[in-house]
Amino acid sequence: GQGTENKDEL
Amino acid sequence: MNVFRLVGDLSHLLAIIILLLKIWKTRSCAGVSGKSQILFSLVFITRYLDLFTNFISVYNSVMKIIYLVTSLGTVYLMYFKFKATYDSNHDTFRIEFLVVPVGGLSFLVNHDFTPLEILWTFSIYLESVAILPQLFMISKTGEAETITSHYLFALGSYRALYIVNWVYRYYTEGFFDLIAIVAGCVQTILYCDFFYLYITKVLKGKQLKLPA
Repeated sequence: GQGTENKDEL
Repeated sequence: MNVFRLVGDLSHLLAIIILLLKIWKTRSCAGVSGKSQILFSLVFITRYLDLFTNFISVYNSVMKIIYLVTSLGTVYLMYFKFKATYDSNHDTFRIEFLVVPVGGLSFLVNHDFTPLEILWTFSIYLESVAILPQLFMISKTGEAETITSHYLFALGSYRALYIVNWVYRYYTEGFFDLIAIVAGCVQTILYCDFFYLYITKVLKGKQLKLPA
């Protein structure tokens, strides 16, 4: 899903 | 982590290293936009504040620190150590015309109205246009050194590879982040004209010169 939880990208 | 993401990150790192080496070896930052470099530093600072709040992986933290240090190092070389070689007469893009609208947009369109999330959004939007002072400078002088065009090619390839990574992630994980995707596409589109010149000229051994 879309959202703020996934910040593993640089 | 997939191969597109990894090669994208490495391409980004390669771009930064090419630029640092060019400045260091030639003892000159001629032809490089200090304003774009300041914007990229601002992008990294505002995006990587989560280094202090959220641990993701050793790879993630190490890369963030490398990007921050090398980008601040580039700004230091340009504005202090080799300031005499900085071509400020041709670096006349008004960065407030980017920073102010991008700041406003990040307040209006974000995933979550919290300070860290707004700063992250700001960094994503700002990164998408941060290369404009550099492209503006090249259009003013009408040419770029070959090493500078290699830098731009590596930097443009990075976001293009991220787009492939997002397509891959959507199909394999169902993950997508609309803010990053839209900004990433804008960012990549800005390089298209340059990519064309790079492929048709620089790869054939010619210098990048714009038609008069």
